[in-house]
Amino acid sequence: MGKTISIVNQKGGVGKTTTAVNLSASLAAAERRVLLVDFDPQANSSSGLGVRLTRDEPCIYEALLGIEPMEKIIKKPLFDTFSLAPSHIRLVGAEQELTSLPNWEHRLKELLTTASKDYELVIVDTPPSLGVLTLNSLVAAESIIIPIQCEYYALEGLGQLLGTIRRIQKRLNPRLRIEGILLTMFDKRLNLSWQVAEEIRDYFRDAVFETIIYRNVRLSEAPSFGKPVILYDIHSRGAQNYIALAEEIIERNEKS
Amino acid sequence: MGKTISIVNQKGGVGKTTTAVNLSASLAAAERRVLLVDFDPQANSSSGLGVRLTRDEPCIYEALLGIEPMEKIIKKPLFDTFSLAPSHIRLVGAEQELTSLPNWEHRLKELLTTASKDYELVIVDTPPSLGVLTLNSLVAAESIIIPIQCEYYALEGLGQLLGTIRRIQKRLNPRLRIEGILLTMFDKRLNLSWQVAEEIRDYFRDAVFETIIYRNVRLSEAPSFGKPVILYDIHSRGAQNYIALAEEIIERNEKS
Ligand SMILES: Nc1ncnc2c1ncn2[C@@H]1O[C@H](COP(=O)(O)OP(=O)(O)OP(=O)(O)O)[C@@H](O)[C@H]1O
Ligand SMILES: Nc1ncnc2c1ncn2[C@@H]1O[C@H](COP(=O)(O)OP(=O)(O)OP(=O)(O)O)[C@@H](O)[C@H]1O
Ligand SMILES: [Mg+2]
Ligand SMILES: [Mg+2]
Repeated sequence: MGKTISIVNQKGGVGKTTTAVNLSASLAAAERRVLLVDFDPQANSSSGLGVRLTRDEPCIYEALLGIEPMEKIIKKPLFDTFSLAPSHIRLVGAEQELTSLPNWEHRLKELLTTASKDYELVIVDTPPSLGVLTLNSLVAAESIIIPIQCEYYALEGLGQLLGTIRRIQKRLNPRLRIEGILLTMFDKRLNLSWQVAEEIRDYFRDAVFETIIYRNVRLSEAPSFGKPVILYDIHSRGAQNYIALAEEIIERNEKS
Repeated sequence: MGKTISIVNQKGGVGKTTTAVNLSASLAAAERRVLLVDFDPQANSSSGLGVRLTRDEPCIYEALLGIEPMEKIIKKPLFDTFSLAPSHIRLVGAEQELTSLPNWEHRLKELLTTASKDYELVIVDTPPSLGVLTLNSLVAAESIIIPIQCEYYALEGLGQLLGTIRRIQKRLNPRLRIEGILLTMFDKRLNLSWQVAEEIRDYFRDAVFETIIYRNVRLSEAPSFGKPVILYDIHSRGAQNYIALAEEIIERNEKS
């Protein structure tokens, strides 16, 4: 088992971390054994779950460079089916250090191949760039989720992202597929949201998830309590949206 | 003359580009000769002003590497007092190429020293990272504006940003100051906005601008028309906010 899904979009602030945290928590709540890998030096997925490492505690950086085994860095901040491989700002160093290693593009893939036997789903949060860390996550993944904020600038970078995906598929990871395009921070009251959503559906057709994530303040409050939204306010629209997304992904994957 | 102000925050989607475009346009409308430098390979400042370069048109990338003189890349998409040094995705290449040049950290500073004689203010938009391009802009700047979205994750990265600024002040640019902290996407209806704003004011005190940028859909619609908000909808709250910010910055700088 152990399907790896990376959450990718080089545009900043589109809901990558919010999706990584809340989707992985919702999948774990649906009794799937899930590993969330925080692959962003900003470590927002980690802090959003109340996990803040000191300089001495090992994180994904040490596992990636082979300094510590994966088991030593894993945290369990929620319930039994949910594991986190936390990040720390020192992961910034990996951007330089990785490229001097042979086969550097496959580092995360190799790390997850051994680790992922224990998990049914591995979700990877990435930084807002198409640099070394994001490329590593595209090589490691079977599929990607592209969160897109329903705003103008969100459309601008898509061409570049798709070009990068095609290059990775050709050279480094032929199995890489798009799990889905996720519309985020949708606001029904704004024409802009409807216009951008229509353009995205015209372009990506069935690749767009049926589930839409609406703008909902509970989603931006939850991280300050160190909890995913399903534990912060299960009745909120944000929690219902991510539960529906988890169900849609489970259905798509367990049907085939 | 020619004060250079960089807009910096490695957190994604906090309003760097929206501030760069609308502040520089408001300053130019107040009869200051302004140059906006788009120093992000995503080129959102450029496309937000309707400027989309082809592969053959020179941009800030060629000027930075000394291939073309600055005059050759300058565009004038609005009115006479407003100039743009546009970007293109190929600027990504500069992240690698720059570091092989001697004194690479000073490249943008050297470029702007000769160019900035013609301008009273130079505003630099940066990508969501603390990499080579952002570091170059911190060395080139006299001061920086830090846009902060009034949300939880926005507070997380501040310590790292301040640490980077202190390191640059010590080693590469002792004159670097904080022009101000700008609260963006403030929503009066949300407790979260008020809570985060209070924490930011407690921490940064007078360094926080009096002007607050409220969440306003006109700001996110304007780029799809290739216009700054003052030309798209001058009566909107977004336009009024950025005009007030321009006045506050002019007052602070021309008083002393
Ligand atoms: N559906 C939503 N409704 C309301 N707020 C949201 C929603 N999704 C995300 N947010 C908030 O918007 C901000 C940006 O989201 P997030 O940090 O998840 O984006 P990101 O793509 O991970 O950003 P970065 O590019 O910096 O990694 C955060 O403050 C988050 O709490
Ligand atoms: N005050 C505001 N009210 C409403 N929408 C806003 C406001 N400021 C910015 N936006 C919208 O929020 C999104 C993020 O803003 P913007 O792109 O300027 O941030 P950024 O920090 O430059 O992002 P990146 O990190 O990707 O460079 C954009 O779609 C923009 O139109
Ligand atoms: Mg994130
Ligand atoms: Mg930007």
